[in-house]
Amino acid sequence: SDVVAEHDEL
Amino acid sequence: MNVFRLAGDMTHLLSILLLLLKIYATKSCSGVSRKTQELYAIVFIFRYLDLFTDFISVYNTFMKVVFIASSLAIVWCMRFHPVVRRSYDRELDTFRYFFLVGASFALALIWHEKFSVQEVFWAFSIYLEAVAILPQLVLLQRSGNVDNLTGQYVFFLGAYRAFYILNWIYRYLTEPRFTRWIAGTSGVVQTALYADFFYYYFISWKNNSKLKLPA
Repeated sequence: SDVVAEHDEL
Repeated sequence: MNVFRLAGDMTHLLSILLLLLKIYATKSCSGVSRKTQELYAIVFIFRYLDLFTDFISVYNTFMKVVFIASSLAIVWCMRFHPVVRRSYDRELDTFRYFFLVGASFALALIWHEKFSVQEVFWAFSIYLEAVAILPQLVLLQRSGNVDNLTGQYVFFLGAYRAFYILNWIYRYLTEPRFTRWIAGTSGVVQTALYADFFYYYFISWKNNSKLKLPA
């Protein structure tokens, strides 16, 4: 989903 | 991946390596807050639950595993290593950190991207990371004298946060519709907590003297 894909940072 | 984000990740990694080096080389964890290290272990475990559900890149997965493993290794050393554990400053490391865990979780229940287990835990980890350094800063202030490796550890940890802010500014300017409200706000709070430490770190660096924090 879009929201989870936003967590591309550590 | 921009240069600020990479610099942030590398200073973060360097800070952890410095801490492991200090513990390994001196067989001592004096000056290191076990509570802060335990909070970081909690932060990484709850944030990287997506290791099992989302794949972003090899780099991303590798770094996540390194952060979880290294934080657990540090906690293990401080609790169970027969030599290292003896140097733990137990009587100075008395910050009530369960309060931080509870407050971060409560905030995550209120402010999150989406009301799901993974997203609430993700927000929780962001809030907890913002304040996880507090027991360490309190410990340093109480012990007064800060050894070089521990001082550099905190310095690089603070540098990592500063680079992440530059990374968000860069992404905001270059990526359409880029927003990071939760991480951005928490990141600014987290970096601000280092301001005092940075001030004294630079003074000691400028004067080429040992880092001392005022009581």
